[in-house]
Amino acid sequence: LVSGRQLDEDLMDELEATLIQADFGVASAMKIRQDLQAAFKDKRIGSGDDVIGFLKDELKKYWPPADRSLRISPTPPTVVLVAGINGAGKTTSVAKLAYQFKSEGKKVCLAAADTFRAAAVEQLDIWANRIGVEIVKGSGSDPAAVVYDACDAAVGRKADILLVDTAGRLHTQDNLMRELTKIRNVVAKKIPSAPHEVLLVLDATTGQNAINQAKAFAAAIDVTGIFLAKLDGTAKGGIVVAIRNEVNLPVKFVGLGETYEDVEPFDPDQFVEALFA
Amino acid sequence: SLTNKFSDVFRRMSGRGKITEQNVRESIQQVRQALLEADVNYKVARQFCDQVVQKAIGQEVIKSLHPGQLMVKIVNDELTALMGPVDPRIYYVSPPPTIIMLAGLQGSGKTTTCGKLAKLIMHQGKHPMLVACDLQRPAAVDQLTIIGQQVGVPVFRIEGEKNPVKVARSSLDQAAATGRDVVIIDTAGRLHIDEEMMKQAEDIAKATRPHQIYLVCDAMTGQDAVNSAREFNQRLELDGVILTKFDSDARGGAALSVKAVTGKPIKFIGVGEKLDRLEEFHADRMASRILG
Ligand SMILES: Nc1nc2c(ncn2[C@@H]2O[C@H](COP(=O)(O)OP(=O)(O)OP(=O)(O)O)[C@@H](O)[C@H]2O)c(=O)[nH]1
Ligand SMILES: Nc1nc2c(ncn2[C@@H]2O[C@H](COP(=O)(O)OP(=O)(O)OP(=O)(O)O)[C@@H](O)[C@H]2O)c(=O)[nH]1
Ligand SMILES: [Mg+2]
Ligand SMILES: [Mg+2]
Repeated sequence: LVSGRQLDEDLMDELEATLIQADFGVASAMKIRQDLQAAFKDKRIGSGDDVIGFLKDELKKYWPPADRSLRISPTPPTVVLVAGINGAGKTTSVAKLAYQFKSEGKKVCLAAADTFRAAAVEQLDIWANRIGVEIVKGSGSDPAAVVYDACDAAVGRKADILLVDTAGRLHTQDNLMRELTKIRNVVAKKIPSAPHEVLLVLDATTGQNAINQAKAFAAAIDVTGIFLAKLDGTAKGGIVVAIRNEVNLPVKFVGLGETYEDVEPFDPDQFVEALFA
Repeated sequence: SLTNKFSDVFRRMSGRGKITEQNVRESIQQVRQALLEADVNYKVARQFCDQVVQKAIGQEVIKSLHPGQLMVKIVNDELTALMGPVDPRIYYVSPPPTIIMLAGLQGSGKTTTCGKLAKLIMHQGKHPMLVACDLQRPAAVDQLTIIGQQVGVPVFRIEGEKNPVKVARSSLDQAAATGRDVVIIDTAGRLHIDEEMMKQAEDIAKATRPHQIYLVCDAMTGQDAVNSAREFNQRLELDGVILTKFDSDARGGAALSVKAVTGKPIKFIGVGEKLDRLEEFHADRMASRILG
């Protein structure tokens, strides 16, 4: 027997449908439904009309401003390691960050540490030339060696920022995840308190598997934030809510297109409003 | 597993006496939850569950001695039937060339899949040629050229050309001149809501009249899979779908969503970055992977 005030079942079913179709996932959607019923029962929500507004306010609090800022090192270079699964948008996101920092008057250096995929170095090289930033490319096939050299170059050339692009890899490929850990360790050894930021690039169209990705990459390289790419599509990217809950990672940037200008700092208000639009 | 969940649900229900139609409807919630957790689209999952309930009632689950087992069989059969029929054949035309075009969202695996298809088609005794019609992504043409070298097939490209429709059209003359009997066209990744880019894809198709247009879709796509698949199918009239990155631990519910919304066969799955990592699609294996 359920006693006390209850929110209308049709309203809650409709809300659940909205959340699931925004990639919140079943578990998050169910939890939200229970939390809203509890809030309604003890009158923190006035009426059924107030449910969406209440939920939006709660969700906007998920990403406080402190979490969203990029950590800059007191002594340059600040090192940003960029990783993620195949095709997520890493190389393009590195170009976007390079352009952002250059526009702020910073001296930027790129490390082309994807030594595996066809034309990966060429792709980043073209971006470096278009934006007008330095790039360190290796000659061999060891990404750790490229990163080692890039750290030396960044320090030697007094770069403010070193952005490290890495090869796409599945979080289920243990050897490649170990390779990524090794890359992170090289950076940590070469530059004090580096990497200062470790960004996981997530494709906004990804479903529940993004949670597995976040957990595995966090375990391998201690991810500090998410770069949510391809949010200019029709996918809502609600998966970052579950990731905040389960893996405790903030979103720092969103990708909104294919040129180096198509990046914005993550805006929780705008993001939450769009989830329910 | 779904089998255990159904057994539990029906054991509890039959404990209170006869199983009813309502019991069957309630038990299907287990399936719906499994599908949603596997990223099957919300509306597709609902429709599938309604379908299963009708089948279950029709097959008189409520009179069965083992209702849980029968439910699992019905769910599996329905899902397998929906995912199929399986059709990995590439339909070669006579006279050649057979023209194949790949399209899809950014980063889904098109360029790599072009290489995989070329390798498969060579093994089937044909002489394919790759065509570089992504003129916008930095080093996309270089990427395809390297892939062509790795597979051992020619890659047609036009230096300095900005219009992919021209490249596509010219490639047909090149194929005729060099005796290539299959033409595989790689295109730029594009959003289904980008009108200019969708028109470009239509124009490439109009200029070359492909015999096969495949949508290349990432296996880990979530709820949005139906939106892009529906639009690509409406604009390009797909002949098939290829799902990539199935070597991950993604459940792959996008496969059911895309099949349900386009009705087009899933021909192959990509299971790795190397160019031999293309497999035929198996509906029954996909069904059990989605159900989890
Ligand atoms: N629409 C849109 N496309 C994007 C965005 N970010 C990247 N892309 C596109 O996604 C595709 C893949 O981007 P890449 O930067 O090559 O992805 P990656 O993660 O480096 O890929 P790998 O190195 O192969 O793993 C390209 O076509 C990009 O232009 C975005 O924010 N919006
Ligand atoms: N693990 C795995 N990786 C794959 C598979 N197919 C492609 N990839 C990888 O996914 C990334 C993107 O592949 P591309 O072929 O560049 O994708 P695309 O669709 O051509 O990308 P755009 O042209 O930018 O839209 C690359 O790192 C590929 O190696 C697959 O089946 N499994
Ligand atoms: Mg890359
Ligand atoms: Mg491509």
